This record gives sequence, structure tokens and C-alpha cells, in this order.
Amino acid sequence: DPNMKGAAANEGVLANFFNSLLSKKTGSPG
Amino acid sequence: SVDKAELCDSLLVWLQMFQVPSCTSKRDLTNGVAIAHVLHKIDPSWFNETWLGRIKEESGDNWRLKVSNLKKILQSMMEYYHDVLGQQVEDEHVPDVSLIGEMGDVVELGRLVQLVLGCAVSCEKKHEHIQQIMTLEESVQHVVMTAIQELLSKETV
Repeated sequence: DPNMKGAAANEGVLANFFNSLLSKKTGSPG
Repeated sequence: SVDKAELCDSLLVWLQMFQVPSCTSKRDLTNGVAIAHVLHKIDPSWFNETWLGRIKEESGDNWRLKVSNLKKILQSMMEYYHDVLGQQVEDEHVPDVSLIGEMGDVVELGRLVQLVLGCAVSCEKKHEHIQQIMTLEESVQHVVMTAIQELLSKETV
């Protein structure tokens, strides 16, 4: 089902993005 | 680039997760009170009780008070980006708070809440906030993701 594939891909994009954001170092001054 | 009016709708859903008072509609956000409470939850050491006390609840539709509140919020957020997060906010992301207070402009309101989102996903407690975002409906997550990408695209580290 192409719709289900699309939804799964979408979920993957979101998970990748937010996980990469989680692993990003928190900014600090200086 | 993300449609700021659509952004406003999606970010309202996100803001509601903080369970602060007066956060049921975009109009509620225009006096700054709910936004200030959210910022207090994001980083209570910076947006502290004293600071929160300077954000006045309005009686009636007092646009001057709204603008005054929103200016205080924007100023503190800009200092937070600079002093705490070590990030520079591009001019294009800085909202015209007068338009929010006077006209309830959703495009400028979207910009303002986008900056609140930026604080949440970059602060010390960002894990908590990002994990909370990941529980939102996918369509909302998409808008949130685009808004964060837009903010980070010109980030200076």
C-alpha cells in the first residue's frame, strides 16, 4: 500500500530529525 | 519556509502541552501571559518568578498592555538566545510585537512562538521538550520540524 509506505517514510524523517536534535550538543555562551 | 499562520496553529497545540492558563486560542496568546508561563516552565532560572511578575494580566482588551508584555518577552528571549544559548537570532525571525498586540497578527505571533520553540529545543531540558514534541500528531510534528530547521539554518555556533 503506497499510502502506508508514505506514512512510514514520513515517520522515519520525523524520528531522524528529532533524534539528531536530541544528540546535538546544547549551546552555551563563549 | 513555513507558513507562519499554519505555524501558529500547530505551535498552539504544542504550547497547550505545557498546561499553562489561558492557552486555548491564538487570541489568548496575544497578551503574552500564556507565552510567559511557558517560558517560565522552559527555563525557570532565566524566566524566573520576578520576571513573570512583570507580565501583567489584562482586564479588557488593552493593546498597550499587550504590547508592553510582548516587548518584555521578546527582549528576554533575545537575551536568552545570546547569553544562554550562544545563538544569534536573524532579523527575519524577530517578530513585530506591536502588530501582535494591536492587531492580533498571526504571522508575527507565529514568529514569536517559533522563537519560544527554539528556546525549548536548545535549552538544558531540551530532551524533555523534544520527547514531548515527538508525541504530537505527525502533521503537527512536521510543522514543528520545519520551524526548527528554519531557525537553525542560519545558526551561528
